[in-house]
Amino acid sequence: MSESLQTERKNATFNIKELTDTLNGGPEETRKRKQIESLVFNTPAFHRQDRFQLSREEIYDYSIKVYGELIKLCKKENIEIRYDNPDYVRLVGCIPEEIPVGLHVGMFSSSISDQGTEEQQKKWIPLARNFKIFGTYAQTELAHGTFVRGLETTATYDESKQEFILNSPTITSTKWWPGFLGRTSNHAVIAAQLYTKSKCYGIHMFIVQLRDLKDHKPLPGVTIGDIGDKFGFDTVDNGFLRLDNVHIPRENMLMKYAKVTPEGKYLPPTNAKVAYSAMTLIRVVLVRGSAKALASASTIAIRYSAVRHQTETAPGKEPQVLDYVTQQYKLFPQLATALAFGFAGNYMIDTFNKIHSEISSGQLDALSELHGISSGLKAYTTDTATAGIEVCRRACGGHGYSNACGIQHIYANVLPCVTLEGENTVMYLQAARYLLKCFRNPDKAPDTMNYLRNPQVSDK
Amino acid sequence: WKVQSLQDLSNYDMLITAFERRALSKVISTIKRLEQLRRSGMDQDEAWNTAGIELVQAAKAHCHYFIVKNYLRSLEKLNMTPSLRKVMNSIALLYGNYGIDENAGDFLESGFMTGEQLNLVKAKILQLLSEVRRNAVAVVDAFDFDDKYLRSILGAYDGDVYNRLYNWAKSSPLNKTEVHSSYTEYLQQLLKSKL
Repeated sequence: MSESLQTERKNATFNIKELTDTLNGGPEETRKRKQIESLVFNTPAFHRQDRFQLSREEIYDYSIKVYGELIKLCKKENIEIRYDNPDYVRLVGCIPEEIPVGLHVGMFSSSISDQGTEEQQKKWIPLARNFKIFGTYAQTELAHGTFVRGLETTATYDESKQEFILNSPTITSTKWWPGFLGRTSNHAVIAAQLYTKSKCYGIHMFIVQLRDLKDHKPLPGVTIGDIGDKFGFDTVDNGFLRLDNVHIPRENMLMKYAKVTPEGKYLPPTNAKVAYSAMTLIRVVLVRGSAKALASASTIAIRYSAVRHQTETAPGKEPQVLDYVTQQYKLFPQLATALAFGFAGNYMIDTFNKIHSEISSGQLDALSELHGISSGLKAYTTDTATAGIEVCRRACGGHGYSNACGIQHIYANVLPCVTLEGENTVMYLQAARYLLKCFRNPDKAPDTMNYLRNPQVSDK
Repeated sequence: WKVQSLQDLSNYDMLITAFERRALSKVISTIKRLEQLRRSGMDQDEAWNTAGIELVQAAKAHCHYFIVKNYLRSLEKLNMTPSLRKVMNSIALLYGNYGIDENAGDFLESGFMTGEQLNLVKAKILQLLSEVRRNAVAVVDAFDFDDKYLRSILGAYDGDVYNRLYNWAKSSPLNKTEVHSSYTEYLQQLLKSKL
C-alpha cells in the first residue's frame, strides 16, 4: 500500500462507509451491491489481463463470451434480466464492457413491451427473455440521425398478402450505427416510413428477422455487417443494414398505439411521440452513466495525484501533486460534478418510472415533459462528463497518456454518448423548445421549471 | 444578488437563486430575440435557426440550474452524521460556486451579479478547494469502485503505481522477444544497404 494513500485515508474526517452507504441508498443497498458484484469479480471470464492488448476482432469475440457468461450467471443465480430488476442493474453495472445484453434488453425488448400489443408481447417477449433470439434497435441511417422524421427506410403494406415489404431505397437509407447489429443480432426493431394505400404515415416500428436462426446467415434480401473501427466501443459491432424487398407479416408492426388493419386502413396513435419511448429510457440511463464515468475518472486522477510527488518546493520536500491548487482546481470540480450528476441520475430514474407507468396506463400528457427534460439533461451531463473526464486524464500528466491509466477506456466509451440517442445540439434545441413552450404556458410547466411561474416573469 | 460575504456563498438558497435567475434571463432574452427576428420579417423556422445559439445556451442554463437545485435540495434531505455533512456540504458548495465562476459572463451580463461578488466567488472557491483537499481520497474511495472495474494502474486502491507500470510495460506485445522480428525484416536490411 502506498504510504501517501495510507496517510490520506488516516487523515479523513468522516466515515467512508457512511458515504458509500449514503450514495448507494443505505447499508442494505451496499450489501446487496457487494454481493452481486462479487459474482462478477469472482468469475474470471469477466476479466482479461490482456484486455487492452487485444485486436478489435478479439475484443468483439471476448464481449460475446462475456455476454454468454452473463446470461449463464443470471440463470444460475435466478436474476431476471430486466431493466426494472435492481439486481440485474447492479450486475451489469459492474461489468466494465459494453455487451449486447444492454441493447437486447433496453431497446429491443423494451420497445416490444412498450409499443407491442398484448399478443405481440406474448409472442416475442419470452423469446427475447430466454435468449432464443438476439435483438437490437435499428433507427439511425447513414445520412439520417436525430431527425427521425427524415428516415428513408420504407415499410409498404401489401393488403393482398397482409405483409409489409421493407426496403432501403437509397444508399443514404442504409441503417448505420445500431449496436450489435453487424454480427450479433438475428432480429431488430426497425424504424421505417409506413406506407399503406399509397400514403405515407411517417415513422413506425417493425420487428424484422435478419438472420437465420439455424446458421446465423443473413436472410434473403438482407445485407448486413459491421461498420468498422471506431474511437471506442470496441466490443460493439455497430452495424449497417440494407433491406431489399424483405417481407414481414402484418403482425410484426408494433401496434399498441398506431395500427394497420388487415385491409390496410391506418389508425393513428393518440400521441406521436410514443414511438420514441425506448430512446427516452436510454437518455435517462445516460445521465446516471455520465455520473458514474466521471466518478471513475475522478477516482483514478485523485488517487494518482495523491501518490505522485512533483518538484522540490523546499530542500528535501517534494509535495504530492494533489497539494497544488492548480491540480485541485482541475479535479475537485469534477468530483463535485460527478456527485451532482449522480443525484440528477436518481431524479431522472424516479421521474422516468413515474411517467412511464402513467404512459403505460394510457396517460400520455407527461410524455412531452419526459422528452423535454431527458433530452436536455442527457446533453448537458454527457457534454460535461466527457469534458471532465479529459480534464482528469490530463491531470494524470504524462502517464495519463498510457492506456495503463484506464481513463482512455472510460473516455472512449462516454464520448459516443454525446451523439448517440440524439446529437447533443439537437437535444438542447428540443429542450429549448419545451422550455419556451412552458414559458408561454407557465401553468402547464412541470416542477422542474416552476421558476417560469414566477409572478415577476408574468409581469415582464 | 444579496451576496455580501464569503459566508453568504455557503447559503444554498442564494446559490439556487443565482442559477435560477441566470436561466430565466437566458430564456427571456432568447424569447425577445426570437420575437425581434419575427418582427424583422423572418418566418418561424428561419428565426429559430438564427437564434439557435441563444436557444442552446438557454437550455444549458436551465439544465445547470436544475442540477444545482436538485443536488443541494437532495443533500438537505439526506440523513448524515455532522462530519459527513460537513464534507458533502463543501463539495456541493464548490459545485455551485465553480459553476458561477465558469459562467461569470452570464451572471454579470444580466446585471444580476457585480464584479465584487464575482471576486467573492473566486475567494470562496479557493477556500472550498482547501476544505475538500483533506478528504478528497476518502471521498473517491467511498464510490467503492473495485480495481477490477476501474482497470487502472494509476488509480488502483493500493496506489502501487510504479511497480505496476513497470510490469505493464514488460507485458507489452512488443517485448515478447528480445529482438523484434521487424529487425531482421527491415532494420537489418537498412543497416546493410548502401544508402
